[in-house]
Amino acid sequence: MPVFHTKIIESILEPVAQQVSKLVILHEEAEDGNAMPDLAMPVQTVKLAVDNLVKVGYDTINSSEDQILKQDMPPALSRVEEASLLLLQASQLLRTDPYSAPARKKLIEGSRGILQGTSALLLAFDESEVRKIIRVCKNVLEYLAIVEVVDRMEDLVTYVKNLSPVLTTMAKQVDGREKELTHQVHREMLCHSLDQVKNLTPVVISGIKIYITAKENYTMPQQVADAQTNRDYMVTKMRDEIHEIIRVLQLTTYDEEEWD
Amino acid sequence: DAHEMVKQARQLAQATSNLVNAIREQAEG
Repeated sequence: MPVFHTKIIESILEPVAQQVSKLVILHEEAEDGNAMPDLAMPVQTVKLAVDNLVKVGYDTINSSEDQILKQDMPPALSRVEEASLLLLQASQLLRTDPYSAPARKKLIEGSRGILQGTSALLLAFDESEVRKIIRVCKNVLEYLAIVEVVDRMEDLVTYVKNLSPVLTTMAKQVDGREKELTHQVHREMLCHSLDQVKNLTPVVISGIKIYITAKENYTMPQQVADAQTNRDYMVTKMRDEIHEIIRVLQLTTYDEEEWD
Repeated sequence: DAHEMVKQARQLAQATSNLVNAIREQAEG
């Protein structure tokens, strides 16, 4: 099972996670006893990158209306900043003593902290992006909920006209998300549900049409009731698939413990 | 286009990777 649940997060963190993991092993096996080089330059580069990320992070928080993002991102940014501080302290300690044991510990904790903080940050941001897709899905659900008031052909035309772009947006965004996931089973689940929604769309519209026709033609009450039951059944099926999409969108394979 | 935060996170990961690599190379002698 992949550790990082999206390809972007994986491409950013996987290489550094491997490096940190090897460093931790070296340290645990006490094979990092050689004199350390002057790390001032690479540590300074990390510090600059942290400063840039923190700035962009707070800009993102300030410009977002997502309350969960506003709540989740600051601790991740603090984690990264604290880790950067540990690296700076380690670099200073190594200047006076290239064999300093506390400096080695700080280097490892700092590197690990950058990895975990960046991961938490990317995850918080990714979850916020997922919530945007979920809002589009809920928009479709809202349209499906008002199907009961569509009882004239003119209404159906308006209904289809309004529903189509929202459905297209949802399909596009879910499709994009599916392609971004690293977890094969989640991808397949999203694909399946999205296909179901696409297949059900004309069936639902046809169901509404049959119901309207039955009603407008003063058919037997039982036929109208049957048409209504059929319409509602199809709408429920479509709604269930969208709920399933929402559920799967929120699944992750992320596990912070992996690095501990 | 990737969001600016994703770009900056990538740069930080790269910088951290370089740092850890320098430490490891030294540690491994």
